[in-house]
Amino acid sequence: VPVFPWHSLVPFLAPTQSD
Amino acid sequence: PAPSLPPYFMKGSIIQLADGELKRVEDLRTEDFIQSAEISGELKIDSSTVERIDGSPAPNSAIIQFAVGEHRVQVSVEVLVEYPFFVFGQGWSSCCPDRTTQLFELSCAKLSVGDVCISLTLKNLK
Repeated sequence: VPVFPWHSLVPFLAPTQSD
Repeated sequence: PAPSLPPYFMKGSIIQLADGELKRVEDLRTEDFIQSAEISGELKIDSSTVERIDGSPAPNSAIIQFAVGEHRVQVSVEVLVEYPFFVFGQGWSSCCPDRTTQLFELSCAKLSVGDVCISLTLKNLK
C-alpha cells in the first residue's frame, strides 16, 4: 500500500520570492 | 485524456504525518497539518483566504484567487473543480464537492469565498 507524505496534500501558495 | 487528481485524495489513502503517524486522508484534522509543519522545520503553514472563484476556459476547471499569509499576497491558481483544499476547522472542501465525492469518495464541503485554507510555504526563504 503506498504511503504519501502529509505535505503532498497541501498546496504551496508561496508568494513569489523573486526579489 | 482528461487531467485528473493525484491518487492521495482517494478515500482510504494512507498519509504519513511528520511524526511518523499514519492516518487515512479522510481522517486528517487541522491539528495534524499544524503539528506536522511545526515538526518539519522547513515548512510553514499559511492561512490562505479564498477571495474569488471564477470559471476557467479549461474544462472542469476553476480559477481561485487567494490572499496568502499575513501580508495577504494575491495568488491565483487554476485547479480542477474537484480539487480539495483543507479549510481550517472544517476539513476538505472543493469547488464541486459532488464531483470530488463521486470521483474520490472523499467527503467534501463546498469551497466558498471567505474560507481559510491551509497552504504551505518554505521557511526562511530570504
